[in-house]
Amino acid sequence: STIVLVFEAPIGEADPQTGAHKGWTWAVEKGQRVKMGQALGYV
Amino acid sequence: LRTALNDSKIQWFHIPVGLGIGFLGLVQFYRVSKREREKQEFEGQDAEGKAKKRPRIRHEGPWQVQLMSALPLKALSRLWGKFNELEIPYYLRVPGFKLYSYIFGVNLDEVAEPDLHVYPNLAAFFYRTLKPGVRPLDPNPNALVSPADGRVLQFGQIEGGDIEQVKGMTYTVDALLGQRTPTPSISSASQSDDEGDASVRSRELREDGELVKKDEEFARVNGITYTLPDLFSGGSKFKKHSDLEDQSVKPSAVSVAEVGVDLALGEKPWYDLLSEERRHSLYYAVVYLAPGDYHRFHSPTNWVVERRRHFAGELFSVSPYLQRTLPGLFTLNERVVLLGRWRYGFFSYVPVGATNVGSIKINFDRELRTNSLTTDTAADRAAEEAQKRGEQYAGYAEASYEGASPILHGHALRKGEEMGGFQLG
Repeated sequence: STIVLVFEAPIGEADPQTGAHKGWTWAVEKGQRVKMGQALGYV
Repeated sequence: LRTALNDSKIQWFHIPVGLGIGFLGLVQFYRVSKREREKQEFEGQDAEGKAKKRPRIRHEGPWQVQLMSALPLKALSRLWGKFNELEIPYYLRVPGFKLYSYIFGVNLDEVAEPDLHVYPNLAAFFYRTLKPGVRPLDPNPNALVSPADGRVLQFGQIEGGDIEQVKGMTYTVDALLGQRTPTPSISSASQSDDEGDASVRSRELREDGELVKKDEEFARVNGITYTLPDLFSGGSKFKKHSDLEDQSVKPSAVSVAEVGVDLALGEKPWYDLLSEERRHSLYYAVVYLAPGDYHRFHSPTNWVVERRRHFAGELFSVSPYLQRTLPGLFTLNERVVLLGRWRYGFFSYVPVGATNVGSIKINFDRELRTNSLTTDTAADRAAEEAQKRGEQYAGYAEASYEGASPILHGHALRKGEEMGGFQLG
């Protein structure tokens, strides 16, 4: 079985002033095994 | 072994086996003849210029896919479910479940119930719960967490309405989530039936004081209010596109541009608006649960579910191999689309069934019945009625959770909260 998540989030990009990454950031790799509760990504 | 095979007398239960095979043959014969009859009607009508019928979706792919699509998958799945509800003899349960765990890699130390005798059959063991604390949530408050144990098959940003650019797994968001906003005839599946409300309600958007009617309001992106139809359906041309027989065809720039033309929001395609403002976009992630995984699923974040769309589709296997070979697999399979919002706007959660795990359970939706003969026949009846009315059948049964909370207009879920699960058959 499969679960598909489709969601809206701020676009991930580097902040021009500070250079820090802001917006949506993935925290997984393709094919990675995950456990329930593990981060898929964050804003 | 050879002497045992040669010497032992083989007893066939020919009558029940014969009846079983005969029954499956009859079911398949009925489906094929019904499909052929529809096909003939469809061609006949078109020539006479009557209202267009919903084209049958043809499953493309290698011979395995053709073979699968000819099988009565739903009937097989229900049989599989019934088989797994057969009670296992008490003394065979522990060795049986340990063998299953050894084959599929189940970690029995995490199972909440230490005594495996408690599980009367495999279906109950499959829907086991875990010990509290064995699945801690990620400490980052801004993190979106995995809804279940599994493998991340795909993830990325949605460009131009396509969920995936890799060959063989491209389909449109519309095909996955459905295209239309709810019509007043939807039923209410809220927890307390007496509060159910079967109509679409208007709602104020307080943040900027602008009053927006419900079916026109979907999200505030970059200062512009979008309606769900605008963002996900884009008018009849797009609808026609999503009905294309071969979902794997990536929309040509022209067809998508046509979508843009249809939008009430101006001449630019909707996704251009999103990307150009570079502030909000749509993302997706696909998590595959293997047979040995913990099959209850949880909420990945704090969000409000407003409605659900149940597509009583097919039940192809969703193994990674078939995901690669059968285009648009997720738009064909039975699935429950939960639509709502989180802090950054739109949020949807789509559990997709498979042949061996055909039943999807949502804890807060007592009305929902998946992989059942009644919902399949109801879906077929709805399709026929829509066809008689000359309308296009949306392909799903919709229910609203607005009655769950008059303030939130939906059912609120917290991060990590159990939402339901997949059950065998």
